[in-house]
Amino acid sequence: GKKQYDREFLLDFQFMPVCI
Amino acid sequence: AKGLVFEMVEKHPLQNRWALWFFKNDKSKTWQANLHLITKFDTVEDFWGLYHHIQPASKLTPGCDYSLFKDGIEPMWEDDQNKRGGRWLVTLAKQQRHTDLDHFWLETLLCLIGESFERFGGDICGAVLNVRAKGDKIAVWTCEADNRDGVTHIGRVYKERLGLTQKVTIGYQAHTDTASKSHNLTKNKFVV
Repeated sequence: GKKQYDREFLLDFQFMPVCI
Repeated sequence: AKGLVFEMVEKHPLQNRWALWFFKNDKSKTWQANLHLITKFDTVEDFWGLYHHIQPASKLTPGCDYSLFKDGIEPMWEDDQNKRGGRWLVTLAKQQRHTDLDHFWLETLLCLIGESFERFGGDICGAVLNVRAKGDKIAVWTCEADNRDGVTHIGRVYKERLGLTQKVTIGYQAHTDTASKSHNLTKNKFVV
């Protein structure tokens, strides 16, 4: 399906540490 | 550390891969030579990694631009995906650089990568931020200026997401009109 993300969902990831 | 649970989580894929471009005005070079691709990303996590790595919009030198476009579309009118299109233009007053610019630009980016325009998401090409001494501008570019349903839907959603009041209007201009006229004479094809 289409990957739609609302702003709150996206903002939840703002300061999440991630391995790059 | 007893009781701690470490989860292995995959990154969250976006619907589209996006390219971030940076333009720095150097009058000794051509317009195209001043345009640089910074990077491409296609996950939520990589978007934030990039966002926090670069200067916020309000800290850019006047004359600079950021552009976020779908992979494969260059941030210029001449691109095949842009040439029949246009832009919803948000013009900021000088003092709004310190109050609204960063918020508006982030909201614009989130609208794009989160696919906020629903069934008209396919009309979206990208967004452009111009930092200018006389007043900053943000625009959402779409691919087909004559697609009234798509353009007006995108404009309404975008205006709401920016939190603009009913007293404020934003206009949509076809690139062909912008290219052929001086900027302050370009007529709005649609207004919301």
